[in-house]
Amino acid sequence: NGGLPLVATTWRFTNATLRAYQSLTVGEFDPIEALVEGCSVCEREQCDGTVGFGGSPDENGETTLDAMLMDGKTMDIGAVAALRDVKHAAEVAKYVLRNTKHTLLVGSQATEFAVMMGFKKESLQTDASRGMWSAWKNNHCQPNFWKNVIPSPSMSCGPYEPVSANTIHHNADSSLDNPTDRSSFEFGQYNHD
Amino acid sequence: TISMIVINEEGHVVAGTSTNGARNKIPGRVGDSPIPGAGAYADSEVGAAVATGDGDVMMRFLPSLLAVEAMRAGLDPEAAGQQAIGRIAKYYPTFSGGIVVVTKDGRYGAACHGMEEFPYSVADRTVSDGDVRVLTVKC
Repeated sequence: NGGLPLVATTWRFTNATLRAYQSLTVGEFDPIEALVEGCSVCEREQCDGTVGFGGSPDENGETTLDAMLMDGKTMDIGAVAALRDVKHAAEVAKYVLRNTKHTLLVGSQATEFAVMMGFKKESLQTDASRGMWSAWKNNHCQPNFWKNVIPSPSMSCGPYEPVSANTIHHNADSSLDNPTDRSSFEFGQYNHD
Repeated sequence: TISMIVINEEGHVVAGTSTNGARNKIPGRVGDSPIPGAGAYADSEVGAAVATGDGDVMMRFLPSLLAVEAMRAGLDPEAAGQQAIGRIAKYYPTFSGGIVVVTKDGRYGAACHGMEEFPYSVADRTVSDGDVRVLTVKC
């Protein structure tokens, strides 16, 4: 049992937690500002490679960012998803919250919004993220998130095309798909949403 | 992902997330983090919850919303988190994820699945200045 004010954070991201707490108590920021301050620490520090630029490359080697802020008093929300080429996702989400009547902006259009709000456009790739992507590519693109496609996603990289519904129905093997089995994706401390 | 709950002295509850998502995702894929009720949910009348893990699965169950609603129905934070995570594990026994749940007056708990343990960080009035408490919950 704690006492207010309080900040609680997933994982061992203590610098982010402390920054948010001090923003509340010393800086006397409002809770949304404190939340953004805290999350931004992790974006800069690339916490566990799971936050900010240079982590979790997609199949093309690109890093994209997602962030959301929810105000539990007004039920107002600002969020961005698949934000490309802008490092400060939580800050951009704050602009969605404060400067629009929308909830969620995505992809390249979210980038255009961020640039309009004064953010710099820059690549989110780093040597580390390029290395992660190369290792995955050299490992025949394993693991990946495809199913019911050819060539077999459990052995080959794409490009893929869908197998016919008929084939899926009659082929018990169909990419060995067990829809509830998530064990091969290696989610954990260093790979998670 | 960092998922965070902030409550000020007046009981104003907010919650949020920031992430670069899952490794090796298909371009354009988004997980639970930016989805209200999935990655985070806050209601100053009750409290808040924030989640982390396999977002493709978690976003199908809105665990943060479930946990807040469970608290509204009377459960303590840990039980509310367990109920939300348990709902997912029933359908996806090999999924990996965790949730942190806090009441509007600062009581907190966590629950997890598919990992050995799940750490989370807390700073509040009971911790000496400049300190953050790291707690872990067994999954």
